[in-house]
Parts: sequence; structure tokens; C-alpha cells
Amino acid sequence: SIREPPTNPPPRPPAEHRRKRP
Amino acid sequence: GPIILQTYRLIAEYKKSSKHELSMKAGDLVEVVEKSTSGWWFCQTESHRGWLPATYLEPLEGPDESEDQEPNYEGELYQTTKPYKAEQEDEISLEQDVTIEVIHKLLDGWWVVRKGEQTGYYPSMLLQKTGEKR
Repeated sequence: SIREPPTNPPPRPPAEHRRKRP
Repeated sequence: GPIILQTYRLIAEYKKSSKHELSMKAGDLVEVVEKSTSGWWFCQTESHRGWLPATYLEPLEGPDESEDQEPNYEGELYQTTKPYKAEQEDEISLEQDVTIEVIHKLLDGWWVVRKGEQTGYYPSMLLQKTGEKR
């Protein structure tokens, strides 16, 4: 069903939007 | 009354990688219908419905930090349901069935976890609370 989320992990943010290391 | 959906903007171009996702261009606007803890959000435009990664979305009405949970440095015990190999230097690689501490649950589906001395991002969809059935 379209309402089931994808089964693969979502991508990390695009490089220029990435957070700093936790 | 009518359901008011939040509008988000694509911060970069996104190309779908599976059937029920959407492909969008930077700057496109979508309404978010459902926020899955996996970090995939169900979105709609005038002509399409499908999933987009929260990491590519920013709220139209300025930052929405109220929705972000605070870190919990004591940690909450979870275990991995699947292995994951880090692809970025700030991620952590773990095997299946490893118990770790979750210290920050982020809405984009990448949680900060701690295993001994190591800390890094891990996909929330590959974690379950310890003691809970899959």
C-alpha cells in the first residue's frame, strides 16, 4: 500500500544541511 | 472543521528510490500528512501523494524546533533489528541484536545512539525497544 513507508532508511540530509557531529 | 496540514519546502532536489516515494525539486512545496518515526513523511502536492525523507524538508513557517525532542543523556535501551554499516563519519556501524542506548530521538529518523564509548547516528527504523517483540 502507498501508505506503508519505504522499508529502507531515509537518506541523511544533503551535505550542505548536515548537522554537526553529536 | 478542515484539517490544516503543515506546508514544507524541499531544501534540495530529491529523486525517489522506491515506488511510493515522490521525486521533487529544490524549493517545491508539499503538505505533510503523516510523520512516521522512520523519518519518512507522507506528503501531498496538488497532483501527487507519496513519501519523502524529512531530512529534505524544512517548514515553510520558519524553524519548528518545538517538535524536536530534547536529548536524554541517561539513554534509553533499544536493540538493533538489523545491521547497518556507517556511510558517513558521524554514523555508527552495528550488528543485529546489539543493545544500545538512544540519547536523542530526532524526527528525521536518524537517532543518536551510544554503545560504550562510541556515539553516532543510526536509523531509527532498525531499532526496537529492548524486551519488545518485533
